[in-house]
Amino acid sequence: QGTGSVCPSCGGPTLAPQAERALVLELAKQQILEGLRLTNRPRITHPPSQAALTRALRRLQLGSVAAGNGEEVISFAAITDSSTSTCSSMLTFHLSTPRSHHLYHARLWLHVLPTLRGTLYLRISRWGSRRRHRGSRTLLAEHQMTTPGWHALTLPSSGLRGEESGVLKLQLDCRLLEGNSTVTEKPRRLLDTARHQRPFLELKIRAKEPGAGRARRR
Amino acid sequence: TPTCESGNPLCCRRDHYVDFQELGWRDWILQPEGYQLNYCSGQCPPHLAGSPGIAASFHSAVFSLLKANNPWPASTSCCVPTARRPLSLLYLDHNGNVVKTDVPDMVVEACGCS
Repeated sequence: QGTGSVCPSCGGPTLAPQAERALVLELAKQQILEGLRLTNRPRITHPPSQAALTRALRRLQLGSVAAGNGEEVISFAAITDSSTSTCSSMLTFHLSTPRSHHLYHARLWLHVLPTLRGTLYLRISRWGSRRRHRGSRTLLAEHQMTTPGWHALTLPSSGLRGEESGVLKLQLDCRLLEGNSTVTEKPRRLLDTARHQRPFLELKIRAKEPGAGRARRR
Repeated sequence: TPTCESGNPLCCRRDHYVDFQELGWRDWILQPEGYQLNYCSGQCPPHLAGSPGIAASFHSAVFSLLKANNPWPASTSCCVPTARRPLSLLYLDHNGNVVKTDVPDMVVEACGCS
């Protein structure tokens, strides 16, 4: 409470500087959470490693988000099953795409180890996790890679939508090709899914236009 | 818009820089390190009512004079934001995903009298 001075706007007593600062910090918290449509601040239980984060951000050079309340999301894979025999893996992603938003761009970033000889042929399928589709697989994309290092593999955004649970499972199956024939020997591990080279999804979402769903139903 | 100095009773913009470290939020907000939380405060006497607060055009200056000479003061006018810009945030959501988004109208750039 200021001594005798009067707040010019509301005629009440001005706040002492410390009290005003405390009020401003509370206001900032409310404003940020409201702006991000969060009810409270996220509690991060498994933050990505700084190296993985830096690498992913550098790779994307996150541009300015598309206008119209768009968002860009980087989601790192949790490796739930990497078969030792071949370079196949099951990648699990935990997404929190708000229902009011629409996914329109998706790329899977994979790191291919330098041990690659020849052409790596990769099929990416999605595992259904909804009750009626549990265990079913939908082929999303096929890619061929001939060089080691990072590869950004475009996925059909329509194939990734509609996961109420927020858990997305992608199955990778790869084979080595030499010429046009498939190499029979079991390929050694070719995909790098270690901590710092974890695969990640790059997604772009934006708010749905009001009434978009109605048009489709009609 | 004038930034508020002590003793200035008229409508102005009060600037506060909030460092996310001070909120204890640097573990989930990756970029930027903080932002300007500005707000508008100050009185709007009748002759300032309707003035945009910045680059008041000649018309609004004359309009203000007319109002000042008017024996019936206009209804109360408030000191409100007249220009705001978005804030770009890069943060970790509760799944540990990195999200980049622009939060609209987050930073008050100018104040004026309604």
